[in-house]
Amino acid sequence: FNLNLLVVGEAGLGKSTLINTLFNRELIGPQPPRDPAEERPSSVTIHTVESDIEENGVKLHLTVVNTPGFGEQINNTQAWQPIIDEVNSRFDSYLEYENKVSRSGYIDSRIHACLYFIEPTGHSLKPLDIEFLKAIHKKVNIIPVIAKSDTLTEQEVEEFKQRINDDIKFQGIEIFEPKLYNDDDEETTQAYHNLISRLPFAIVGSTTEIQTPDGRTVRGRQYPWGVIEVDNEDHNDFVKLRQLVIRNFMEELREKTSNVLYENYRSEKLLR
Amino acid sequence: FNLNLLVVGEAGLGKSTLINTLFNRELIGPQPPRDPAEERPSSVTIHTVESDIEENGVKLHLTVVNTPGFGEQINNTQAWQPIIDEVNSRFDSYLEYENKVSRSGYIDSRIHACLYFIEPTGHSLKPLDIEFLKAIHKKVNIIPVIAKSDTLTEQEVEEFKQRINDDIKFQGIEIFEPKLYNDDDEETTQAYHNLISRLPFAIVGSTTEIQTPDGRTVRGRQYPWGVIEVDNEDHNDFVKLRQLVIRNFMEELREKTSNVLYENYRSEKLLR
Ligand SMILES: Nc1nc2c(ncn2[C@@H]2O[C@H](COP(=O)(O)OP(=O)(O)O)[C@@H](O)[C@H]2O)c(=O)[nH]1
Ligand SMILES: Nc1nc2c(ncn2[C@@H]2O[C@H](COP(=O)(O)OP(=O)(O)O)[C@@H](O)[C@H]2O)c(=O)[nH]1
Repeated sequence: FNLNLLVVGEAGLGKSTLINTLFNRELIGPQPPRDPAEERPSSVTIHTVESDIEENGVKLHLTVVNTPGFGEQINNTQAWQPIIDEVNSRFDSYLEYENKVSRSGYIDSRIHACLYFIEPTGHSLKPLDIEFLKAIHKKVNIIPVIAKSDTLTEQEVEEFKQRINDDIKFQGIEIFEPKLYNDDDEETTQAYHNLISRLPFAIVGSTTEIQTPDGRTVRGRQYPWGVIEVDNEDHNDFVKLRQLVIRNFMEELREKTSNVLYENYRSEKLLR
Repeated sequence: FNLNLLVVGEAGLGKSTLINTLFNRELIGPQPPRDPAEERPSSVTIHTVESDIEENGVKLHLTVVNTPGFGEQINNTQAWQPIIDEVNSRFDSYLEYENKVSRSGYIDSRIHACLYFIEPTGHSLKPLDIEFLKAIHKKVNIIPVIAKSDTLTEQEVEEFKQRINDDIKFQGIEIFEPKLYNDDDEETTQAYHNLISRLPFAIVGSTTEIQTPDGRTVRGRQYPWGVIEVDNEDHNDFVKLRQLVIRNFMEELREKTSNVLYENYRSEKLLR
């Protein structure tokens, strides 16, 4: 069982923290503080981490493709080309495998989902967000998240989600939307609608254990004015994200990649 | 009495809110939500607002020069040229005034300080921050602030300030530092050191009045996990910023502009 996640967003949006929070372990180590004299990366770089994990009794081979340097330059034109190349090369290696006479021991390395981190400006999508998403939405399942959403009040989150959804619709950007099946029971249908209505998820990440004022121990961030709890659905949508990526819809992400996104890539490539 | 402030930083860092909070009035109106079909600005634009205000019994003619569009493009190379041009043109109009035979009714429009907003990534200065500050630091008093600092824990603020100061030093960026005078009394000296040690200020802005859990009414932001108070020095450095810009060091900002920064500009211009 492979799960391959691509993680994209500007530096400092809590991407590494969020990945570690999702899988409850340190997959991506803390970034060592950058020496002032150190050269900044001149383009996006691809960093891959792999880990064998178990979720709900299912053994998973997890791959996370991180993309440091995205959006960090003064000139970000085509800054995402290395990311597109990475997605394509993984499709290509599957194509190569399909064409082999003898197939054995192949690991499916195709990207099943791209977690795209939106800066919590409170305004709307930035030109960089829009251009990148349009460049990649036909190749990967896109799951946009509002990063560090503890910087927004409840009302600001609602308004920001509305504007992001308006931008996504207007720009014709395709976002991963899980399907509802007619034979789903009442409870599943209700849970499904709860999940869909919260997109894009406004999330907070943390692997730090904090004591709340009322004595519970939770994963969260401690401020002088209070503790934000990662797993508290009144505080942010992290639980929903986890349901989407790991619990309820992981299979759908993998199927759509294999049956739709990969097939489109393959037909386009063979037609050329 | 003129006070002319230049405000620079990427969209959504709370610049408009901070200006309104500093002067406790709506100088910059809330940005109307952008229509998804609306063209994004293709470069930095200069928006000036003016207002006659009174601070500590002193009548001030306040000018705030806002710079929407900064850092918002995919390609931000030389994106700050309109800002440099604005600073220069204000120096030029003073030069012109000085050269007149009859001088009357002139208003000093030179920029006395640039409030530069740093995104609270938690990492270090971005290439755009560094390049812009190096382009402008010899022309205006720079006061860098960490925007929306309620997104950082106390420890993250301390570490971020350290890295920003390291970057500033390494890059040779000159920041406005008020002077301490030998004849200042014990209390003033102590207050001075308290202020200096907190640079760059980690600030939060809000003009909204909130009820705290213990029943006080404060300017702040209400989250499900607590209320952050703008004027509470345990929550952020807003009070210190106000002391620097309006209370204790406004005169020093104006003097340094007139005696040092303008004089440098003038000599360079006359030498060419
Ligand atoms: N306010 C807030 N800060 C966060 C959150 N997640 C991570 N951070 C902090 O943001 C900083 C950058 O996080 P990091 O995971 O390294 O971001 P990356 O550069 O996108 O990988 C660190 O100081 C984190 O502690 C969050 O959900 N909310
Ligand atoms: N977390 C946080 N949000 C803020 C702060 N100041 C303003 N905001 C919010 O950030 C959003 C953008 O603020 P605005 O002043 O328009 O930013 P500007 O684009 O830089 O002028 C609005 O939703 C504000 O309510 C702050 O200090 N902390």
